Formats: sequence, C-alpha cells, structure tokens
Amino acid sequence: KEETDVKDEL
Amino acid sequence: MNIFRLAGDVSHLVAIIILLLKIWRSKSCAGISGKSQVLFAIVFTTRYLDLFTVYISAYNTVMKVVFLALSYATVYLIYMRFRNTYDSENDTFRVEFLLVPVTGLSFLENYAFTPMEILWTFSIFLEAVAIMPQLFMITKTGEAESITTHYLFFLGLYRALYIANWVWRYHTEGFFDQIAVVSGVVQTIFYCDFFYLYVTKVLRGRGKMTLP
Repeated sequence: KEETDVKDEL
Repeated sequence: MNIFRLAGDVSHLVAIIILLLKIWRSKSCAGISGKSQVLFAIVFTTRYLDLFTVYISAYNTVMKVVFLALSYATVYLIYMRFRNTYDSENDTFRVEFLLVPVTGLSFLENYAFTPMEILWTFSIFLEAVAIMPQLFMITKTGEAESITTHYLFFLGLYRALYIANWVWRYHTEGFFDQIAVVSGVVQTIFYCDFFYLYVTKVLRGRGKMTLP
C-alpha cells in the first residue's frame, strides 16, 4: 500500500 | 463498498447515536468514560484531516462530518452540559499509558514519514485502544447499564464487520492495508470478553450487566 493510495475507509 | 463495510459503518453510527441519546434522554453520563469519548474525538480529528485535502465520495465526506460532529457533541454533553453526573472517580484510566506508546508507534511504523500519514497512523492505533478506559471503568465498578452494553456491542460489531470487509476486499480487489488490518484485529480482540458477557448476561438476563 502506498502513501498516495486514497484511504476510502472510515 | 460492500455489504460488510456498509453494515460496519451503520453499526458504528448506531453505537454513537445510542450513547448520545442515552446521555441526552437520561440527562446523565453516569457509567460512561469521558476519557474514552475524548480519545474517540481525537481519533476522528486526526484521521479525517483529509477532508481538506482529498474528495473521495459524498458518502465518505458526510459520514466523516457526522462522526466528527457526534463525537464532539458527546464530549460536550459529558464535560459541559451534564458535567455534574460525570463519574470521574471511576474514570481513572491513565490515558498517557495509551497516548505515549501510540504516538511512538505511529512515528516508527507508518506508510510515509509525513505529518498527514503519521497522524492517520496515530488515529488507527489510538482507535484500537480508545475503548480501554470504558472497559476499565466497567471492571472497576463491576457493572454497566444495559444501554451502555448495547453501545459497546454495536461498537464491537462495527469492528468485526470491518474484518469481514477486509477479507472480502482482499479476495475481490487484492486490497490489504496492513496497519489498519493489524490494529483492527487487535481492537476486535478487546471486545471478545465483553461479547461473551453481553450474550450470557445481558441478552439472557435483563437490566444491568454485573461482572462475576
């Protein structure tokens, strides 16, 4: 998992 | 978005609303750990800073804003509005024992050494342990009102459903967020003992949960 990944979970 | 994730988010929301309504209707926060609620407010604040940097979806934005607002409202009710009912004598968990290691770990283990990533990691680690003052308080007094146990049940259910969500996402998308998954599993383990008591005492009995 990369830093640029969007964190879509709450 | 899958059914586990959606159900998990709904459980989380239900838990928070149960607690808020309990305090609002009874005009009392007896038996509730203000420290846990402050920690949850810190969790949401440090995690949802990306509200200002990235747009994901209307669902995502609305839920984040709702969680933030409800958590601050809960803290307000406990420490301001119904302060005289706050049971500070039994809410004695030393939060520095959580904050110091969690801060240290978030600097050591993160996806990138940037303020946003470190704060996000901090929020994930802190959420895993934020319920400990509440569980400590129940252990100390030896009892919890049934409405408080319903709150804890939905909070634990939310965590369990998130694990199902990760299993689903791993198999369908190859998604695996190591920090979130490991902390999420640790967090869920804290609820296992409580789940057992909830089923054996609250669901089969009635009224308060008392510890054996």
